Amino acid sequence: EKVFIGDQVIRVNVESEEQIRLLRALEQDTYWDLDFWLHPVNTEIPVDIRVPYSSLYAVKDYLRAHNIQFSVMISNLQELLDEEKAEMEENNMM
Amino acid sequence: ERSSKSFNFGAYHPLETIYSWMDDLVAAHPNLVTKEQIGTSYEGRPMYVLKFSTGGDKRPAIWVDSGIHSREWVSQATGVWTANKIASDYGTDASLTSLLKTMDIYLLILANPDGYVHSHTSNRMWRKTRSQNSGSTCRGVDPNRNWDAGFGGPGASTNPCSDSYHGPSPHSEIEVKNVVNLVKNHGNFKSFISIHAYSQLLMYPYGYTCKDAFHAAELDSVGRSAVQKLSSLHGTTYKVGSICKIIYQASGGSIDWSYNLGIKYSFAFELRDTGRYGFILPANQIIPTASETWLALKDIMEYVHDHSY
Repeated sequence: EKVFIGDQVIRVNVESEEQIRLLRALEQDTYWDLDFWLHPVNTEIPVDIRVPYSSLYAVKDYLRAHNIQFSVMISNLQELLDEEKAEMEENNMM
Repeated sequence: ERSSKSFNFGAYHPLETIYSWMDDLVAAHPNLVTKEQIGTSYEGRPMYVLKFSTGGDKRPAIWVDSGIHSREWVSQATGVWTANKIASDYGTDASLTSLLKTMDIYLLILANPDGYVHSHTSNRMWRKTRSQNSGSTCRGVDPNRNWDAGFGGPGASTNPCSDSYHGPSPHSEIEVKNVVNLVKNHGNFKSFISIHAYSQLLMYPYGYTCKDAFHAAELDSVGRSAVQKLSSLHGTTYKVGSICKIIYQASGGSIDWSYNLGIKYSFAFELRDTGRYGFILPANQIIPTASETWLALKDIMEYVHDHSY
């Protein structure tokens, strides 16, 4: 089973067309194995990116280098999934 | 023992539990609900649609599917809750009862069974089907880029490893083809509604082009009315618009296909997130999500019922 220990989901509230362009460039880059939950399209909708633990430093560095503000929406995805799984098992028992 | 009355609608369930519950629902409402197999998935799982009908043959009908993207779990959970709501409100809710006197509702709760199982057993973040791609080690096709509507155009990937891979040809995915066959053979669907998650949007065609659909003004008005009803319950805010204008250009989508087939009232929902969880919406949000969605669904259904064409 694939695990997501240390993976984070980062939210970017996009402020300009230039930031959209930069995030699209990030999306095209397969090296960091990013999973865009919400894609960079306009300044109305945030961009959510699941970032594998191994790429966290590099991605955050990229965002900071381009003055793109972000927040961590989910700090450790696996913790949430473990909670979800435990809840399902409990429900199944019931 | 797992009767439709004791089923926990506020929990996420594996495929087998949902399929088993469907039988209980049918047993509890034998004069309204039937479970029909529309085909099998790539990995051989049956695909079941719940048909809500009070009689007649190929009556004007409303199509609803949920969970074509497997990781969007609140969609399937909302589908389960909605099925129960339709069955339990029939006979007590005047407008629903009136609708079902002349129209049928088809509900495909698990539109991507293989992906759903995979998201439960192997990869919670799985979105696509599980078909093998010739010449690639990556599996799966985005089943919402696989419909014959601007297939292969902007907003779909040619790369089998991408989460938005459109597949080798239109309707190459058996899960898509099964729905296409049913809808075409039926020939009398008046509305086609697809339920996704997340980001709180209600969308109408087109996605493969940014040009307005012929009925865009009416669809926008119907969508805004539905969202007003939805928001009245918990204050959830939705945006309404065409796929292309409200999110991005995306080709090969289901509601573009249904609209081009002549099913005017074609809509896609993106259900709620709480702004913090994305696809991992906690189970305690299922019932609030489904309850508010139902208000919008019912509003659309009533409009369709009142505006025959």
